[in-house]
Amino acid sequence: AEIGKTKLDSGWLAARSTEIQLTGTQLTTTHPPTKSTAPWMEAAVPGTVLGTLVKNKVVPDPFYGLENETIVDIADSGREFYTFWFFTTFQCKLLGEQQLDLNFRAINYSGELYLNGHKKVLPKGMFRRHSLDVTDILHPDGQNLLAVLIHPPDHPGRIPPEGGQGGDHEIGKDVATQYVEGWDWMAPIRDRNTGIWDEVSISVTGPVKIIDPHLVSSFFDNYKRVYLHATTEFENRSKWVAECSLNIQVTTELEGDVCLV
Amino acid sequence: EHLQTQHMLIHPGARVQYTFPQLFFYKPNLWWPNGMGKQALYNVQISVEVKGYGKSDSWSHLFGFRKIESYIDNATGGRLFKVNGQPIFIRGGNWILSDGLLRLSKERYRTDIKFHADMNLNMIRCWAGGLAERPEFYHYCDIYGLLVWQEFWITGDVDGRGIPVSNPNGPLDHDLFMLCARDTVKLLRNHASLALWVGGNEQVPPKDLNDALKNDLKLHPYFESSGET
Repeated sequence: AEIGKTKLDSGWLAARSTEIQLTGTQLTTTHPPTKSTAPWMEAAVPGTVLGTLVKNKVVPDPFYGLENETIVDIADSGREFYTFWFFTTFQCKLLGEQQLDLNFRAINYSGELYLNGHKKVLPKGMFRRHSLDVTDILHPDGQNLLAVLIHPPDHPGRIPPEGGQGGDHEIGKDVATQYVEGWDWMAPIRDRNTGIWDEVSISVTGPVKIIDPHLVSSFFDNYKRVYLHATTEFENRSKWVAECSLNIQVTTELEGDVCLV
Repeated sequence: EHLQTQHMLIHPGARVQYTFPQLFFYKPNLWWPNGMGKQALYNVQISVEVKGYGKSDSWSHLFGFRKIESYIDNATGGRLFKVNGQPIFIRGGNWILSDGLLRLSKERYRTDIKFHADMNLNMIRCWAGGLAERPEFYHYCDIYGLLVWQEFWITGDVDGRGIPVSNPNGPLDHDLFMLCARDTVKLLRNHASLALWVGGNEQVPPKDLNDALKNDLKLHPYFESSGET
């Protein structure tokens, strides 16, 4: 596998959890779903449950006319109605000391994932990244099955008849967007934006991984003398001491294709 | 002078923090907000090679050299901004999010943000009831020179000043709030356009959260001296 990041943004399927009797382990081992097996449907990932339902015309687009009134609100349906499975497959065959991370840049609001029958938890919170080392649970033949069960926010709240800014404000008990209960400029979002709403990717590294570099510049002599400070974390995930060469390189594009290194 | 290699040993299973020796630049092209100059961006690449293995990982980011300062002006009570030592009159727009169902895309971000630049604005304020905006949003704000005022997830209406009054102490799990805030800062902190973190909309976050945010986000003392001759 080539070092670097690959986005998983196609070939996703989705289904309402209450309509699936299989477990995550079965979905990712003996009974993987296909697009043609109801109630599975093509999913929009990144995206939300409602985004997928609108894409498949299971519900009308809430932003036209009074269509939003025809979509059942989570307060009336219950959280399980908008608790959805998302499923996909990806090809990855590691070499030697290579490692693989499965990255979710953001989900809403919590979840569990199953990869080739192994379960991992995606803890609560709409604004946090999840990066899981899945090196040891990849399929030997390289074809990997991934199922993610996503749960709505814990406190989806109920929209009072008079509406209002943020409905009954229950959503404020969670760490999530607050407009989803409706505001003066926005109708309530029926699933409170439950889903895998940001980028999903896999990243292949060697034994040592770079984590969250921080770049800072400092200025002196009226911006003539400038320094770039770079701090980063490294993690050695191998079983032996890693002798590393760390490189930092700064280039800027001059006119045309000429680069200054 | 802009290429540097360092050597380091990392023990099995260890996670270490490392700071490169600072890189010197003489009169680099500075990043300026829309209407004040060019948005010069440099491609910073960090890579690690392991002896006996080869290239292990790499990372890159478009970085802008700029210094953004802001402070409350006692005469007006308003917040004054300076960029690279030059005062700037802020012409800002309110931003909630691209799409209510979070159908986000680079194309939509580029179009929306270029629209703000074409309207001759130089700041976008991300409202607390919406999102911590995404790296693609900030990328185009870097490109088009829109400074970003990013609020955390506390609004007056929902957290203590609405009708009915609710959640006066904010979200139930303060540790989770701070975990999300810290991870969001790490996700976005290298963008030239990021000008100001704000606790919330029309509301000060609960004291423990506000103190923690102020503590985590204060300028590192090492950089206080920056700017002297």
